[in-house]
Amino acid sequence: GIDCSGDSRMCCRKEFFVDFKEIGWEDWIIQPEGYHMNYCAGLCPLHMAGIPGLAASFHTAVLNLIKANNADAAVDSCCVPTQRRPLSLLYYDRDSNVVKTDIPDMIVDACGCT
Amino acid sequence: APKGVRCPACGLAALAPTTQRDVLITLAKESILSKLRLPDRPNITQPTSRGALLTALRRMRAHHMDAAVSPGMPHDSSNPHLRPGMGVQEYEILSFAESGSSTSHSIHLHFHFTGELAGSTEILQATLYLFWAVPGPGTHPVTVRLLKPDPMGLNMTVVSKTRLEVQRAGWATLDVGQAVQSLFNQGSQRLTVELEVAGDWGAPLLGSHSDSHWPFVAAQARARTPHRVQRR
Repeated sequence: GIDCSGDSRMCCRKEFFVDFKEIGWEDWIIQPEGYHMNYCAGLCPLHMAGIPGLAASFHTAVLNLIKANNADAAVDSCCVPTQRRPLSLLYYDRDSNVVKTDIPDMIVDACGCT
Repeated sequence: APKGVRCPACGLAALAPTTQRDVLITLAKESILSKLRLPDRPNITQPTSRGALLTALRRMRAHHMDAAVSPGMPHDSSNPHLRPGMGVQEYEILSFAESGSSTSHSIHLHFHFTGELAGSTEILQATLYLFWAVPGPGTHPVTVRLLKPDPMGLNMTVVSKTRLEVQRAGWATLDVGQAVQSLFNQGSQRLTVELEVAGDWGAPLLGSHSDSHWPFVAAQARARTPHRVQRR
């Protein structure tokens, strides 16, 4: 996966950190101090569709040429998460109980084109 | 999309950076609250003292280690309930006691479990941790009753009764898994523990709420998965 930098327009991962202190949640969320709410953004021209990274083989290269020459024949694909991990939280619930849980698939680690 | 260019995915104009930040923070809050099954962020009236929290986490770790190495005790891996669920959200809950009524030879402790968790999880394991202060030598019998409010919430019914022989000061544990599960099944949210000592033994427990020897219940729960009918 590729991290977005500067004015890259291709499908990449944008980092976005939510600091719980900044949003006034540090009193009820004990750990961690924030949430990496990364997300995917950018273009997925057809010849990039369906491959996780660069062209991996001769077959892929030929397939890309076919796709690129028939670009008007189909729509673009989408830039989506391809790798995610859980968000572990230690927090107070409404009865001031302390609860620890791992929320699955909350943090995006990598993006790619469908 | 860079400023002025339409977003290729949704066709909307690019957002101003501050607007985009506000939108993302709102999304993050909604996402976390919905995954925790909370209607809104909780308002904490009585945060647990750091000492009590650290002691409880240490006690739980020690208890798990003892359970893992002692022969005959069901290891986590052997207990099908405790094997990590594939992708199912699991919870560890620490509920610290709230003082109830007491006399010279009995004391009541209340443990509250939030509605959201109670309605949507199944209890895998629950253990009551008590710290005894024993005045003097010899064995001190203590009767521990687990009480739950009846469905009308008017009277208390005894869920279980256990007689303990306390010989020395220190931590003791009691399995309360079934009592907490039956609470959750009934949709009730409060477990009451009554400790009764024979004769006039004085308060059978150490410490006030601020002390790190305060009683607590440690529970492991798993989100209920919607019942799936397998068709062959």
